[in-house]
Amino acid sequence: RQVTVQRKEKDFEGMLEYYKEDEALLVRMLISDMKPQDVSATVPCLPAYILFMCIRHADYINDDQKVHSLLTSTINAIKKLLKKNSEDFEMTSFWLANTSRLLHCLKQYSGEEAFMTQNTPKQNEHCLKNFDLAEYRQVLSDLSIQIYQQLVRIAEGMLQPMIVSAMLESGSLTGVKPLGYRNRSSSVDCDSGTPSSYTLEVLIKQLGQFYTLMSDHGLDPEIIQQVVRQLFYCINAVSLNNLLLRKDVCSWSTGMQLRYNISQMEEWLRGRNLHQREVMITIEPLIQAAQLLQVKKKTSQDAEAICSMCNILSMHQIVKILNLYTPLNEFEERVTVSFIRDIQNLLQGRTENNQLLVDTKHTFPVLFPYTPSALSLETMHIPASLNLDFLVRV
Amino acid sequence: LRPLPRPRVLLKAPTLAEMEEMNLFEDEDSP
Repeated sequence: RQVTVQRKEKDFEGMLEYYKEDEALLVRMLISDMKPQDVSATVPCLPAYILFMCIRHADYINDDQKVHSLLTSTINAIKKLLKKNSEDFEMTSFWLANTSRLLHCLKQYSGEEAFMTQNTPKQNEHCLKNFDLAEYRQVLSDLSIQIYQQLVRIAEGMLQPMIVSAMLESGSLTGVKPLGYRNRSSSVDCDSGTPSSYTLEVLIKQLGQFYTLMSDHGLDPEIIQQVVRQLFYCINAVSLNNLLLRKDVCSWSTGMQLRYNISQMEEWLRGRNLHQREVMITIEPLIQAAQLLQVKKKTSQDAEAICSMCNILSMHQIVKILNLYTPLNEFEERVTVSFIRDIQNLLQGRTENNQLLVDTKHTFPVLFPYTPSALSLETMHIPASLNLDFLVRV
Repeated sequence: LRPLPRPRVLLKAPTLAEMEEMNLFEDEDSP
């Protein structure tokens, strides 16, 4: 009697098997030669998921050497790539997203209950069986911090040349610019104009490009917010320091333009759901400096109002701005010495640091909150264009 | 009765700084 044995198709369990000899090829195709555009049409952080599925299989077959080797090669390849692309925002953002996603995967599928609270039953089935990778998680966490620091350094470096021009020197408000400044063009784009003149639109466009790249790469929203906070801190520091050193920008009209520019930046934040307290507090000193340039500065009531309003600026900074304040229009008056003395008397009880200038090198410590993925590994599709057909789906 | 799952074996990892040292060492050694 003929017996037909039916082939039962095995479901893909979200693991990828490879020969040990193919590890170098895997790392080269997935990391060293990978361009962000190669995976732009796929699920964000696909390289991280692929790497994790390879780790999963090595764990499944209880091959500790394979796990060690793949993780070490991965970390080394990412470091080498980022060293080679040390001024490339896009590449750095891409690998920050993937490294932090790989770290989240190692937590989500660790089998530790604290990380499994949001897992589906299928995701729980995919947890690592044999190995505890807590120490490798620490290495990836340290690597993520290094990549983040590189990212903000690159972004700050790109924004720095634009800040003074965009925030203090260019202006789109008609009639605000005083005589002597009106012949400066207010619509110079960095592409067509002189390298030193950037408008606010150019600055905001650059911020937008950073935001779009980070979002497209699948970087966690909490990390994007921390990057934006750091960049706003940089804009505040550079702008305020410039204001504190230059007589020619301490005028009512600069205050007006500055307030308008800040409101445009707030609109940009609101449009991206980034208008959080942690971001706004970084530009509060600049907001108060702009207000100080605009308010009345004559009577003792004016002095009290200024002291109450400028609670973030130090006395040293307030006095400096008042000393530099230059009336340019007929309705503006110079600040008297007695007014400045009133301010100093009112503020003498304040405990604050005596520094005049803001530390432009300060970086906020970064936090990487745990963000598990809702995607299930067995649903991952690897496009043929990645040339990873040597990986066997298990 | 289901057997209790085996506890996972902790894989020791070098720190990031140790990995960098190892890489420098290998780079110096390579021709």
